[in-house]
Amino acid sequence: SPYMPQKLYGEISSPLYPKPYPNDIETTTVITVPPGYRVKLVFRQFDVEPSEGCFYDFVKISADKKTLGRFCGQLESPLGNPPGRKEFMSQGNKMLLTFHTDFSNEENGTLMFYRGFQAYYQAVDRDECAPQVNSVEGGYQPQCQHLCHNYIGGYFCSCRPGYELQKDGRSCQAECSSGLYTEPSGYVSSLEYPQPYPPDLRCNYSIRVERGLTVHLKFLDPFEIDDHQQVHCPYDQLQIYANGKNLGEFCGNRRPPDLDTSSNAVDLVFFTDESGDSRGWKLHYTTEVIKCPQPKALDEFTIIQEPQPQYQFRDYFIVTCKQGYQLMEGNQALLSFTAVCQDDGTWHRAMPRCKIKDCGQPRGLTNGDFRYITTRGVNTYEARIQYSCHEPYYKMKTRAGSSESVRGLYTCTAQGIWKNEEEGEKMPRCLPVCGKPVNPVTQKQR
Amino acid sequence: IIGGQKAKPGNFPWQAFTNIHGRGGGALLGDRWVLTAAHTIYPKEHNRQNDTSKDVFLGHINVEEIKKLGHHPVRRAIIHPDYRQDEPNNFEGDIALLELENPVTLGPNLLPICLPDNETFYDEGLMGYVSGFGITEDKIAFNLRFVRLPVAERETCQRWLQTKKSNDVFSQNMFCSGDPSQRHDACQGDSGGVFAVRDRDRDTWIATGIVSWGIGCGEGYGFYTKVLNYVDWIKKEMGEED
Repeated sequence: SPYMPQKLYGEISSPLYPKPYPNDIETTTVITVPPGYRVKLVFRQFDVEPSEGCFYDFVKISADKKTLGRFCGQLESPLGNPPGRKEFMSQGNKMLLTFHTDFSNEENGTLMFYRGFQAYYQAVDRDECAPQVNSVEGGYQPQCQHLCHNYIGGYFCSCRPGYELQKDGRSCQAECSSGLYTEPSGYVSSLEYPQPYPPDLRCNYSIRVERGLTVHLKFLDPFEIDDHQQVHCPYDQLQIYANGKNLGEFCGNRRPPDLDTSSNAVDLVFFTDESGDSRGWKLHYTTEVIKCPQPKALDEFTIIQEPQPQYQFRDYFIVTCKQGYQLMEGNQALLSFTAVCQDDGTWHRAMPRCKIKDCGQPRGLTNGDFRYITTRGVNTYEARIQYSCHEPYYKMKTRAGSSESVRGLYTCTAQGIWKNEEEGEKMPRCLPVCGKPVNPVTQKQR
Repeated sequence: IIGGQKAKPGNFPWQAFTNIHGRGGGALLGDRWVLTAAHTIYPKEHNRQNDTSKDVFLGHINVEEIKKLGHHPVRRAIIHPDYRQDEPNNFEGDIALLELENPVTLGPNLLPICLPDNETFYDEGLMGYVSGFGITEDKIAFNLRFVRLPVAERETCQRWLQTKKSNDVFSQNMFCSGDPSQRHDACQGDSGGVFAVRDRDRDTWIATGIVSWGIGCGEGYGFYTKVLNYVDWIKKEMGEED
């Protein structure tokens, strides 16, 4: 019997089609499509000698060890048993088509000629995940123990979280040694919850969320872990760690309290012994952006820009000083200051101080001097000094209409510079006074 | 100075004592310029030399004392371009500026003199003071002396020069002072010093002239460089200092 190569579609027709088919033959064609597919066949043309029960000439379709039908007659005629436009579908990836003719085609002594048939087949994906009736017990026999995933041409199995697919590709074995949860919130539960958890478990659930988030745990009801009246959790126990620090070991039927782990890394370790039918546990974890302490100024000259009621991870605050004061971090003068809330809930820099700007010792004036108008020797913001020249030998150069007291007055500005309101930083100048001898010639005798 | 008297401390605090080609005078302008006569630096009938040391002393009326105060190094000497060292009878442009290396600190004995700003300081008869460490009655002076002189009429001086059969240039950039009846005059060693006039309106002393030349000493008139005509040049060279 001719073997069709594994194609995804094809045509089959009777010998000599569309000429009348020969007498006294029997051919069986095996239609095979790739594994994971099923065969779907439909007749386009059908003209086979009709007879009661298609006794003389017939076409027989069979698949999966079952006959799907025995056909003869013409598509549109009621005689015989024509297949019509019916679509024949195999379960597996094979289908057999048998064409049988007897030694003659006579009707009332007249030779009849029948052209036979033309059929078209194609491979159709088989949904291995659809419920398959079990041939033996007749019950439903799932392909996979947990989850089945069909794809064109095949399928694969997977397992629920906490289980691992075994080598057979379909059964699942508890494997919960490295459950990893990275979403900002979610649920973690013992295997099969709220059904009893399997025995002999060594489960490790790791919650790893983004730095700067802190994990909150809230256990749900029912909470059931085997325990003992006198001894603390001798059989099964659920241990919780945050950043490696043990937050407790839990069992029994009382839900643990809500936990704020103050960490973005939480580990739950769940050990069970060989027996027990407790229903296990389930928790809902949520995260909250970690907070930093409210920034507090260290002195009255410090200004926290746009203070917020609360600061959380990645928030920052900017500090400036009142006019005339200098940002200081230790002994270091700063031009600006920003502190960022870190992922551990602390500020990445300590609050600075604001120190009054110091203009430093005023510059000496050649051929002149200065005196303090404000506190002597204090050169800080808003201090004022008055420069003057060594009169009468020198005189301060002033703009027309200005005066020495105005030109000579310097104030320590917010920029930390001594400045005069007329000339800014520029120092005054003492110019020689000409033609003014302090002891001019005088003559008495006349 | 002939016929004058000793100065007291602080009388002429601008007075400089120079010792370049012998004794000379000068006057402090600002706090780092000395006004003097070009011929104290480039004397007539001398070959033009540039390397002579230019010692300038300030701030005292006694020669020994002023020297003890130490000389003021001269950064540069600026000679007026009209000065002709090689023309012994022409003291045109007899004016020079000595720029001191360092500014001086002023005080009662060291003060600058002002520059003139109008012609009234040259009115006939206006009294002025000439001070200097120059010779007196043929004797060298140990102290600063001064004499009071009136500005003389130009024609009078002109005629006087003729009686002296002098062919010296007496240009518009000069003026003369003195009274032939009085033996009052400047003399050798006073060159470079200034003829100082008191501006009563502003109560300031003005350098209107520079002791420049004369015929003999105390016998008639003295001739001075007219500073008013060089004020622009002076200010330009001083860099327009105030």
